[in-house]
Amino acid sequence: STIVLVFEAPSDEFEFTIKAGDKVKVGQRLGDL
Amino acid sequence: LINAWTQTPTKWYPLPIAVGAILLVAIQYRKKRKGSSKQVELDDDGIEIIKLQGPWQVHVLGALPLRNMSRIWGYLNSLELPIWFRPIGLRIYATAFGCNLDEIEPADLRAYASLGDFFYRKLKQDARPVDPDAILVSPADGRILHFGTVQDLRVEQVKGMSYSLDALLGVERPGTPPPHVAPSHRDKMPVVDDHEFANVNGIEYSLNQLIGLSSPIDSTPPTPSRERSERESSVAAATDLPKKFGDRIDASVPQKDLQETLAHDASVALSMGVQPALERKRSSISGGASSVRPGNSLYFTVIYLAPGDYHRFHSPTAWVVEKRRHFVGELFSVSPYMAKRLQNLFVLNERVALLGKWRYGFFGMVPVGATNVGSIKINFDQALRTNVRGPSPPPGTYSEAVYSAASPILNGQPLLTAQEMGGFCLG
Repeated sequence: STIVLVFEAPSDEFEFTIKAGDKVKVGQRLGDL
Repeated sequence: LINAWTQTPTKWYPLPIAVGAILLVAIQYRKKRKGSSKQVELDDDGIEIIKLQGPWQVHVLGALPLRNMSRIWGYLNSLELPIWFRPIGLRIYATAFGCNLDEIEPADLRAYASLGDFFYRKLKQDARPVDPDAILVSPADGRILHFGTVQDLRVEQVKGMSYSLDALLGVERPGTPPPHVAPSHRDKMPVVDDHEFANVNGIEYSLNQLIGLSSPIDSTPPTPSRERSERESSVAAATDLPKKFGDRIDASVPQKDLQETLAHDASVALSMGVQPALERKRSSISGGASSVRPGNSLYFTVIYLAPGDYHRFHSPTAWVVEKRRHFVGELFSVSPYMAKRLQNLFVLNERVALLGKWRYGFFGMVPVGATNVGSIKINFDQALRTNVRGPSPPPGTYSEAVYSAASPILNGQPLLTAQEMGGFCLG
């Protein structure tokens, strides 16, 4: 199973804090402003 | 047959060189045409045709009755296991798929009647600490397959392979009926401009909805009698959901305690940074015309849940779910192996698109089913039934439900960061 997130965020400020292939857990930070 | 095979004389004739040359040209032309149309193939109305594309392994899988197999798999895994066997069997499963048995609730493996029960297990209260300062957290345990920005309304599946955002979330073109929707229900579906997909999904007039103004689909102000008749038709539609593609129903779960609900809604509104007076002013200036707010971009991320992972999903942020679109589709495996090979994987498979808003505009979350986990549960949507028997509707067809009755303040289902939303079940 897979979850796709699609969202709007400020272009210059938002950035992902993850890398492709990373293992993540519920509640772990994915992105930040 | 043996005589014919052994005794029939074979005569070889030389083909004219021109025929061979024409054949080569034809093969080359076909290859070139395929190559040029590899990215997007459109129908007469300019809508992308979603079809099975990939190497031969993909087509072999496509020929299998995956939905039936998924349901049989689910049935087998719902069979009750003998109590003496549960600790042994579930430990073997946990070892094989890397489940951490120290964090499950209840910890006694005899409490799980079937493998399906164990698969949909709960975790202990503090097993997943939530980052208190993060604006966006992972909704599930899993692996990040891909992330990035949405360019030209296309989401990248893997490097060099993308699919249409419209197809993922379900948006129609101007002046055309929604794809593959029963004719009698066409007039009830939203019809929007290609580049206004975000409007349908609540980017601009989500602000209006936050402060209780008009609905994004129907711009006329609601009257008490119309609201009553809509509610009555919603209840009627909810009882007949699988038959009526394209109908919009109100699938909000009735709230028991109004005070508790209001406190929850206020908490979500606070987390979203809602300031009604300011939002009212802003929305009147923009007039709900643009698709994405100036200075904003659309981002995406894809999280893959392996068979041993905890399979419930949580809210990735504080947001309001305004509607869900259930796309009945195929149930291909969504493993990284398939994601690299099967074009349009995420828009071919059965999925539930939850669409709404967060403090920066549009927010969408799409749980996508797979062969072994075809069933998707949404805790606040009791009308939703996934992976059910019956004829598969054409790709792109969806049924829609709205959650406007869930919150009197936010006009949708409000969710706090990391709040449990639902999960994937076996079969």
